[in-house]
Amino acid sequence: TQVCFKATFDAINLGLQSKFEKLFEGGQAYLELTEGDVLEAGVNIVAQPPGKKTRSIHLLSGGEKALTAVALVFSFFDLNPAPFCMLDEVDAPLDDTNVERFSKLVEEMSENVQLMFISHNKVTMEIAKQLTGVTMMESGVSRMVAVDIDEAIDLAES
Amino acid sequence: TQVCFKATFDAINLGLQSKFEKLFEGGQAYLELTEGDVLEAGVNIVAQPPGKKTRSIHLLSGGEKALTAVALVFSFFDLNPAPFCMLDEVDAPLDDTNVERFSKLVEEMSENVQLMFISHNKVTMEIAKQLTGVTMMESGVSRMVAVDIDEAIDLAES
Amino acid sequence: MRLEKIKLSGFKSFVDPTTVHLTSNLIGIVGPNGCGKSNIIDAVRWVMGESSAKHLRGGHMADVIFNGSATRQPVSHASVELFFDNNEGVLGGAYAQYSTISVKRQLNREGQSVYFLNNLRCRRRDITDIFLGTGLGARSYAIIEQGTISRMVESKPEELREHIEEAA
Amino acid sequence: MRLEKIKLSGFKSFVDPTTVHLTSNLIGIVGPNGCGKSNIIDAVRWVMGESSAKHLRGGHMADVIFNGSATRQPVSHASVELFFDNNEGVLGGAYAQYSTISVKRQLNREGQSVYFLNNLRCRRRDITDIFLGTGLGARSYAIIEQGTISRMVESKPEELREHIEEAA
Ligand SMILES: Nc1ncnc2c1ncn2[C@@H]1O[C@H](COP(=O)(O)OP(=O)(O)OP(=O)(O)O)[C@@H](O)[C@H]1O
Ligand SMILES: Nc1ncnc2c1ncn2[C@@H]1O[C@H](COP(=O)(O)OP(=O)(O)OP(=O)(O)O)[C@@H](O)[C@H]1O
Ligand SMILES: [Mg+2]
Ligand SMILES: [Mg+2]
Repeated sequence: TQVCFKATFDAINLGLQSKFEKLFEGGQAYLELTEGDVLEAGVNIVAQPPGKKTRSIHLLSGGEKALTAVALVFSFFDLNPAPFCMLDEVDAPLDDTNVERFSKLVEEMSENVQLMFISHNKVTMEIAKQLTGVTMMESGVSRMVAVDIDEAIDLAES
Repeated sequence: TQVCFKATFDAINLGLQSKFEKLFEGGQAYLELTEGDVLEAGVNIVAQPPGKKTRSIHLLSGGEKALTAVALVFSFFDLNPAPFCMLDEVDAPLDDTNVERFSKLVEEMSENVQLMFISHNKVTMEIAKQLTGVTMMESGVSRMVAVDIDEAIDLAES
Repeated sequence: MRLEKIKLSGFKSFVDPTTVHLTSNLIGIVGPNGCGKSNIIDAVRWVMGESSAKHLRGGHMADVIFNGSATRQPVSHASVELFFDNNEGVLGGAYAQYSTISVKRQLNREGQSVYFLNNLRCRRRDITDIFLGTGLGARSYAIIEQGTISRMVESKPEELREHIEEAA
Repeated sequence: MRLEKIKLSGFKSFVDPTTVHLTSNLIGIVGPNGCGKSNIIDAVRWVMGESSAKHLRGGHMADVIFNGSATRQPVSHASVELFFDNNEGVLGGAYAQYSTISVKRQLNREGQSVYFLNNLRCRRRDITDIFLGTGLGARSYAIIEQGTISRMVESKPEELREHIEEAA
């Protein structure tokens, strides 16, 4: 329904703006409706990292796109929190500073959402309350193994 | 021509097999022609990391696919070396062990090919004979800056 | 509604019966390339009803059944079971009174899938119904697969609209 | 045939005239997210004749011209020039006797591109011809863009065949 969609749109928009500013320490991002009837219009995302004047989201860098997408996905959770979230190596394109900001936001989100993440990055691993390792001691056969942070770092390196 | 294509195919195939074994420390990979006339057949890539029995390259993991692709691309260079090669963050999905193997192979390739790589990974950065940094001190404006390895690490983190 | 554990048996590289225990709200899954981490994500999406083999990196659905290794023979079945803590009664419908809810899917080499809800056989539809309104599902925004994070911001305007409608 | 330097001016985030000096066979380009590293790769592909704006992350070709920042106005032209050391005479044809070969492309806001070879105006075709047989080009296997490495191994059989034919 029109009211329902607009309300959802507005809520996600607010969430996106605030999470984007947190992840980029500034800048702005928002959703806009394309032309035409609200019941049929498409949704565009506009994102401007601090100090930049971008026209198109496509021109953003690999790391900037990943961070913007994280802000968008997490703002869905504010609105209508799915009970859990699984993130598979979303930090791969991020530099060290952005990995820090990303992991801080993940920690905050985990207060209300059960978050499971896969990562090769030590900074991201360090925020986990529980770390679980996957190994293949026998080739081609996966097994779980409990790990602490030091063992996790060794495991990721083996 | 049929002879020319088959000769190219065979040369790349040999290169792929040897580079794959180097990157995976074992296992095997090769190219195969699909059914039909050599002049029209498609080319499939088969890759088996050590100890695994894979049927399809699509089932491989993110890191395994990246490494297999590197083996394939580098075997093109053995055959018909383009004078230079540019790699943009191809090490992003690799764990520490594979980053080491990847960077060793990159070092070897640079004996015959001018290699330029973009990376956020310190292990990869360390093999560079020349490091060049890109900064945005003024927002939205890129500038080059000469860096050594320690400055490179700081730069990547800023 | 927390996910308490995931049991896998014969699913991709998890040939032996394996349990992934999830004991907190912030869990890191780690390990070297190719050891099976993303396969766990595939398993969760599969049991929630993912019906496209391509979206599980396969050509046919039977590709999710362990197909052998240097030391092991292929097996004939794949099975994945998710256990949810439903103490807050989030999952509704007929199962609202259960404190634990389990959803299970089994598959044989003929490509036949069987679904179970608290060990009672049910249809795939019953599984997907259970998650309606929770924001969860095989293609939910809540599960971000490897290499796909940027896709969200590069999607066409009509696709982004769809995502928002789903979240509503 | 080594690439000695890349000069950029008005190209994407490189608004000021900038020279990337390449002094060895193994060069690492580093810097934080969004600082312009991939833009350098785009510049090289662009001057080699890339004609699809989408393949440069744009909607229109004019999107590669610096479009302003918090502190700067947009500019009217983009220009990129590559300088090759041709002492081994790899680049053939009419330019075989030059020890340095430069290829340049300029673009204005009307979308008009002008190409230059050693500062003499030429057609786009003359640029692409120069690279024929070297394995280089805007879409060469020699340039692996961010996020695309796995695509190589997942390409359709006919696409992989094409790559091999190009390398032949
Ligand atoms: N049906 C199957 N039977 C046996 N092994 C399988 C099957 N399907 C996939 N695999 C194996 O699982 C491995 C991939 O696992 P997965 O994608 O989970 O790795 P990963 O831990 O996520 O690694 P990365 O860090 O590189 O992303 C591959 O080596 C593949 O051969
Ligand atoms: N025409 C343009 N004018 C001004 N800035 C532009 C233009 N086109 C792209 N940019 C900017 O260039 C930046 C992207 O640069 P680039 O992709 O090279 O980053 P990067 O260094 O590769 O980062 P990452 O490590 O995240 O991949 C974006 O912030 C984008 O806004
Ligand atoms: Mg993975
Ligand atoms: Mg980049």
